[in-house]
Amino acid sequence: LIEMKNIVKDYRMGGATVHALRRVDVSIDDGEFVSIVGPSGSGKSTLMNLIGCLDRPSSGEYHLDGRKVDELPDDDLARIRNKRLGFVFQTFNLLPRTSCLRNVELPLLYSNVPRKTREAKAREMLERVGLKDRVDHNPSELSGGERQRVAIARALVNEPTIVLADEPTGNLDSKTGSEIMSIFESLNAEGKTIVLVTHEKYIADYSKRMIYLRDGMVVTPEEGTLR
Amino acid sequence: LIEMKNIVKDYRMGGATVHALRRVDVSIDDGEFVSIVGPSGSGKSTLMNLIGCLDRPSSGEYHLDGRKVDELPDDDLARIRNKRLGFVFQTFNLLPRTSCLRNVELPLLYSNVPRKTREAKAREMLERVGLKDRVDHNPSELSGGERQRVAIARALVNEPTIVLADEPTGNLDSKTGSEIMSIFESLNAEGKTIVLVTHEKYIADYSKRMIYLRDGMVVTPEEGTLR
Ligand SMILES: Nc1ncnc2c1ncn2[C@@H]1O[C@H](COP(=O)(O)OP(=O)(O)OP(=O)(O)O)[C@@H](O)[C@H]1O
Ligand SMILES: Nc1ncnc2c1ncn2[C@@H]1O[C@H](COP(=O)(O)OP(=O)(O)OP(=O)(O)O)[C@@H](O)[C@H]1O
Ligand SMILES: [Mg+2]
Ligand SMILES: [Mg+2]
Repeated sequence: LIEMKNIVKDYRMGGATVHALRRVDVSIDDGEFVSIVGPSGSGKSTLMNLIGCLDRPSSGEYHLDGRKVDELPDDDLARIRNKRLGFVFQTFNLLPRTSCLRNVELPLLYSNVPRKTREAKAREMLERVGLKDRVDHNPSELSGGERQRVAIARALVNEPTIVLADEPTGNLDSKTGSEIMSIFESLNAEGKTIVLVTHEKYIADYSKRMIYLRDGMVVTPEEGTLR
Repeated sequence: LIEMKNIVKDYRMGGATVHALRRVDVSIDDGEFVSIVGPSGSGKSTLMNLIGCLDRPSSGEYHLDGRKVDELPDDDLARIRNKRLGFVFQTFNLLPRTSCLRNVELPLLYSNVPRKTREAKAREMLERVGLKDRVDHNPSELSGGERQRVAIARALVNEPTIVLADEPTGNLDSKTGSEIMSIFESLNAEGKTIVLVTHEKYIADYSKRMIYLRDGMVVTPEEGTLR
């Protein structure tokens, strides 16, 4: 489903270059539940952005469901993202001046879902992540973990077949974190593909396989670290 | 040092009221190392904002180092914050269009520290949190955990006597997280007071006492939960 070969991602900054990913191969099958782990700055979010078609590699090949995506025009990438991918960002990226409800409805707007259905689906998703009593709050009127859960609800509302979640429980106590992981488990049981970035072992333990990153490279489990 | 009695914090939203803190008593001595733990939405950040004089309670009393702060004018609060408190925000709150270095220098600017000294101290703090090679990056050019570490560096650069850190390791792998905790431990060994909010047990274990919150109230350890 996800096939990456020789992926390189460089960030150029004036004279210096940051080698965020240095020749990485990633292969994820349909329906897998995978964790990406590694130290801060090792390239996890960069890799997630590439998998999620939010950015392009500096070089290398990326086939998503058989299609070569690294050279597709932006419109095609946007369409793929909207139809197939659900992305939970490490820094949430919510619209600050609009309610949770509207924030969660956003992907459905792009999919041309009728207003009544959009609202019903958004409410259902917010209830599922435990935020039934917060639907009218703006993100600035929410706790950190509540914002994180709005970002999760938004990623799932369009029923994506591939869920990419970057540190989805970084701001959640273990009970709330486990509730979120049950949602991911049931999606995986329905056949959805789940790719998580996490630094918490109890979260990584929900997945069936781990990809270890260090300094922009994939390393073996012995070289990788997770408490 | 920190003495709170009968603290209530309500957020009014149109017709509804959110009771974020409902009659909370908190007592923290000089030089203590305390963790505040509890579920998402239980009032931890709200409590931290009150302790840090960033907000006022709806009712109740707060004495900081013997002074009744809940009724002080804003200027006095700003002065106390700058001289004594270092605050690591759950959502970092960095200036997006300015370098890490300038972000970390900011508290020193308010303290009228001369330019050369400001830059030297900011560089030293960034090196201490492992970001020597990232000083010229803007926050948008950093990983999530790197941004978190810039927020930590900024909180510590003015050598505060009270450090308030809200989920300081939420985006950090356990090795980087432990490095940050060693910094807090050595500050505590020098006599600084440390108050942490965390949901991770290995982080809470660095502190000597835990305050458990649930639904805006302090509860006993048996009622509180931490994995
Ligand atoms: N400005 C606001 N207006 C209305 N309600 C608010 C506001 N800020 C916070 N709240 C609500 O107050 C409650 C407590 O928020 P707080 O941020 O203190 O929780 P928390 O314990 O830090 O949670 P988390 O672990 O998720 O960060 C939450 O339920 C939140 O929705
Ligand atoms: N826009 C950018 N310009 C320059 N360097 C960048 C940019 N974005 C990220 N980087 C650098 O690339 C490296 C990898 O970043 P990435 O966000 O992928 O790390 P990460 O593994 O997700 O880290 P964390 O666990 O801290 O979130 C980091 O060292 C970071 O400083
Ligand atoms: Mg990241
Ligand atoms: Mg909080």
